[in-house]
Amino acid sequence: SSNDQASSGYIVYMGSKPESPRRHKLAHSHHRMLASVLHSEEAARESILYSYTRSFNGFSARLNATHVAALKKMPGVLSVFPDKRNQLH
Amino acid sequence: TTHSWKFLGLEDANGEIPENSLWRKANFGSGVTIGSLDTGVWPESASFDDSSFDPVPNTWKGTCVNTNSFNPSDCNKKLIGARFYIKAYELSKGPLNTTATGDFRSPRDKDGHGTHTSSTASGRFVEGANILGFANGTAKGGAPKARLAVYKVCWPGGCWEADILAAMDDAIADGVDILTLSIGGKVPLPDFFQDGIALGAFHAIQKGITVVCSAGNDGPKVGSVVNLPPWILTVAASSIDRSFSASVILGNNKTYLGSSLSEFKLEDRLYPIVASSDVGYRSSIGSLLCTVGSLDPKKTEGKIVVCLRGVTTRLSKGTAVKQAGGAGLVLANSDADGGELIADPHVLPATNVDAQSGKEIYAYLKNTKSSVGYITPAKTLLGVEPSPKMASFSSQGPNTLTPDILKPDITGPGMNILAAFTRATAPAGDGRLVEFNVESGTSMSCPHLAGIVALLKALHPDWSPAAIKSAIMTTAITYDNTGNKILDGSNKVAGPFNYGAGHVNVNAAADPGLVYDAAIEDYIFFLCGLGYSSVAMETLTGYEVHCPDAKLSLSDFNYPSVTLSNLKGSTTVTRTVTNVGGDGQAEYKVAINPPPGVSVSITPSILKFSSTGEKKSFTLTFTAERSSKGAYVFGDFSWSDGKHQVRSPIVVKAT
Repeated sequence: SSNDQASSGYIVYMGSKPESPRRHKLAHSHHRMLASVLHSEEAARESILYSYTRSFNGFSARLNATHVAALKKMPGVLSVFPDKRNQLH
Repeated sequence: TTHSWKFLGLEDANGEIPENSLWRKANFGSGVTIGSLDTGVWPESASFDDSSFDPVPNTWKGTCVNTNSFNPSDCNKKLIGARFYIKAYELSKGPLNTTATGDFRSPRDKDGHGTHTSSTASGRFVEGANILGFANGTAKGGAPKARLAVYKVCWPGGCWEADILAAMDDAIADGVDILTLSIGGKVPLPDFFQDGIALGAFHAIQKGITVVCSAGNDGPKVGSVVNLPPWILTVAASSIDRSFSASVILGNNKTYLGSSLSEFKLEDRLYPIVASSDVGYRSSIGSLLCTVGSLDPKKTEGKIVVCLRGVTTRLSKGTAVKQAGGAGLVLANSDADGGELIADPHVLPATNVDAQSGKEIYAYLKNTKSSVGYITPAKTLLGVEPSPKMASFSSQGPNTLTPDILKPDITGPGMNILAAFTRATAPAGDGRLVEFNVESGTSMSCPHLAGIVALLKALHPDWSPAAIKSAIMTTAITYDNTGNKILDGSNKVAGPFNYGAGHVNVNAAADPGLVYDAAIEDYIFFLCGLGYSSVAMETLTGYEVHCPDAKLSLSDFNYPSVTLSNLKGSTTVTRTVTNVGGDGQAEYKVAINPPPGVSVSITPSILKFSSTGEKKSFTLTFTAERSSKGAYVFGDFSWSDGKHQVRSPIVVKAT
């Protein structure tokens, strides 16, 4: 049923960048998290927009409400929030 | 920009740069890199020339992307980074249509906004800068010798947060010293952890990077200020002592001062003048606002047309009048626009008048059978009084998320600012390309402050972002060039909800005497005080954090302003100042200007320092003598050693 819900952009924020993992390992962990809620490696690859790995830890992806609820419960996730439109001032 | 740095005191009356100018003290920002998140850059602009720059240091980890419309050779020793972020935009809007939008799928700036803000912050000296002959002078950025890295995150229709976060992730790691974002949401957000700019900025200050953001353009609405975290420098907008004057003269001999950058002139005679709603195809909101195609050429031909400004694009109104054969345009402010005059490069003789003038002009048209008028040719005026004056559009406090932190923090020049522009867009929409353009907004004041921060960073490389922010805030002024209190857009006395600590006072900020410093731990305890757990704070920071058991008072956060949004009876808050005066030994005495109905005592009233870097704490006790009945009241206090004046605003609501 989750596939029937409309998906849109979200940011999954996980705080500071861990000291130890290299960037590609951190990005890989983001894929794994996403794949676990999307139940598909391929869907995770298609869904993800950015892995934030250089200065902090998080990623952005196309998600629906079920995915968001599942990600919010995962350890290390500080917040999951909609990707909002900002404007020039 | 031309003239704004002179207005800010970096040049003397003759245009010379005196020895005590922060420009000279800070070697014009040399050694500092500013990261700008915006619409990209027009790299060919003379403002980004790199002559006399040293090679890019090896510590720089940024890059210039290689795409169809931008390649590494577009960068140089001045413009050292250029990246773009479009995935979130394209998820929402679909693939960028470069043909339809004219935008570039690269860091190249189509809109012009990013080139304008970047050059305001750090553009080189460019002689003979002007737009259509107006605002002529030598264009200068705040930190002309600082390097620049641009991160394009804004596209036609907006700037998506996931793109902004990606840019911040890169910019921090690339090695910028300052981040400037003339960007924000439409409304304040309810939680820092739902705010991408707030989160990215937090990681920036962890690395000692000062983050400067615009306060927003949703004034004069109360509580409209955005970019609210205490770790961001939030910038309001105000005028400089320059205007672009073009008056309306009516047949009844009344003259109304207006503002314009139109190079077009009427013949030296009176013209029929009409309200746009009387020459539309039908009575409609479209003709009142002069939307394109709403005016009947048979009724408009050869006349000056008065259009209501409203929320529609200003420049299209001139196009509408011109297409219908009109001779000129008077753009009348609505009440919401107030007294704020915007100068635009119109496509015909035109001027923008304030709301009161607009009402009187409309009354003249209604009550006069054969109404006539004239628009004088536009000209640049300097030494305008009073200035600075707050822009009506500048978003206002109170801070709706954490009311005990005053926002905005500061105001700077943001009205009718000339700076470099893209060659991909004609500002008037009629094909006339310009090297420089005049724009208004908190977008324009934000890079002024970013440039000033770069100068302070160059002069004091060891200062924290909080110390730099404190230096800027505690030296700010609250009076204008007539010696009176700064006014708001409606000509009433402005206050801290308009300008925070006041108007930036650049040279004084170089030597503030004392600073209200804050380390990452202080921000963490601030977040603990908001109710976030130790576990959340550990995830945020990456190290062990113990939030205090007792809930911290947010008013105790060591901010350069003091706000109590809910004073009941009496309360005491603490502040700590650090001596950054070069002399080491110093004695500061306090002076208090309490808000009406509130008594304020400060203990101790004298602070004696024996060395530079020494910290001293003091307490402020506030007692409500009467309820302010839901209204905020304002005062201030300042420490002085006879040489420095360290002033903090006080904002209180007593219940």
